[in-house]
Amino acid sequence: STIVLVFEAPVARADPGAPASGAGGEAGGFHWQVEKGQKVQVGQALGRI
Amino acid sequence: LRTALRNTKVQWYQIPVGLGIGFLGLVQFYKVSSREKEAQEQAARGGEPESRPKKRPRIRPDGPWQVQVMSTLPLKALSRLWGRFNELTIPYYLRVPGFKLYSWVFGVKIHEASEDDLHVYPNLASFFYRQLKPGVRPLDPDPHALLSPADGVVLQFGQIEGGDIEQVKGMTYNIDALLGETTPSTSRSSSGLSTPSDNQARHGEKTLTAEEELVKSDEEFARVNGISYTLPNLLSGPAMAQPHEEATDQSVKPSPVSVSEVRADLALGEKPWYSLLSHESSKTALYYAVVYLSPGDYHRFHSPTNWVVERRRHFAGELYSVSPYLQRTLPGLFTLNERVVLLGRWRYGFFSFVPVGATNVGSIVVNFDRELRTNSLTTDTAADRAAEEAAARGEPYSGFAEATYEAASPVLHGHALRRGEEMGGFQLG
Repeated sequence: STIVLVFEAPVARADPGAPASGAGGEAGGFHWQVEKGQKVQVGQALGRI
Repeated sequence: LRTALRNTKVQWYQIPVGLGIGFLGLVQFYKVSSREKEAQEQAARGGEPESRPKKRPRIRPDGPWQVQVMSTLPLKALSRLWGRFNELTIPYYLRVPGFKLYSWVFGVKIHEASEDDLHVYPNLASFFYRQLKPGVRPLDPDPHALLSPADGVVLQFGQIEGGDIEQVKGMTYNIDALLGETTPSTSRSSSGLSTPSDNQARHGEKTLTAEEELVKSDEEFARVNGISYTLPNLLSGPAMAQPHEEATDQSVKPSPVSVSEVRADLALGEKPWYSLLSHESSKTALYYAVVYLSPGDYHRFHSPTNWVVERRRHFAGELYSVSPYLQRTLPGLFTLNERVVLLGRWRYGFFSFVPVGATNVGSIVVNFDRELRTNSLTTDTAADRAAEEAAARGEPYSGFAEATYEAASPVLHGHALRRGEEMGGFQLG
């Protein structure tokens, strides 16, 4: 079985002055917190805004 | 056994003539019944009864040669047979060793199951759809986190570019093919739920032309990357409710806690989310994630965030395996399989949740939609009929049956789900 999520979220914007909250110093938008092939459990964060 | 086989005398008897006559009579009776039923259905649809019943051609999915080859296999029948087999009651004393063997093979964490005594599960189907002990899956405390809906493996994730989702590296499929076209003019509700077009007909409204739909869409819809959304009424309250009829029986109502919590969360945005959805806006984008559940995983799924489900689309499709191997080798697998597309919105805009069925699993259950029937012979027949009717009208068949959940909550215009709340699951067969 498979679950596909498709959703809209704010785009991470490049903000050199802000503390890095995602890869590449992006801030304020959605960023993933998983890797491909990673095992996850219900309730674990896939990403954050 | 060898002695018995060797020494037992084999004696042949003629089949009684009466038995042969009875068999032929049964076949003839079946043929006549089928013919009469076909004629009645034809008359009910308003057409002239055909003198000789014609077998309805099975709708085959388009796709590459792998799909055509696999389409020849009775995968749904196998799935149903597998489901029936797994519903057979296992003898009491075989349950514990049987389930422990299954757990050893597929890596089930038995100690997490709500029932410590494996004797409680009468068959594999109930063990497969087991519940977890309270507290074994704590939710991420960050309210801005998007949670995993199920136990499994993250196969793919990313941002949708140009309306395409990447199944595996270099293999993409279109988001419209996954979720369905935005105008459900040819959809039919196999479960008896109302469709938008049905609603219009009941209210005596004329069917909108494509141009009128476009004008209407400017008023009521916003469009980003090829997906349209109804504008939210939740921020303005019930006064802005759209005057159309909704699905009559959505049985499980959302709890007041869910409604209030989801409403509060949606209202937390600094400004209405639809203000971000203008054509020129690049503040939001569409993202996707694919989570694969292996046979040993906990097979219920939960809400990844606070959101409102506005409608569901059931694509009867087929039931191919969704194993990582087939995902690598079968292009557009998710757009061919049976799936339930739940469409709605969350704090940041559009949100959809798509459980995709598989041969070895079969049925998709949505807790708040008891009229939904997946992996069902009735649904298949209804889908075939809808495809035929669409072809007769000269229209393309959208391939799904749609229902709306607006009646579930007059304030939110949909079914409210809290983060972590159980939504449904996958069952065997």
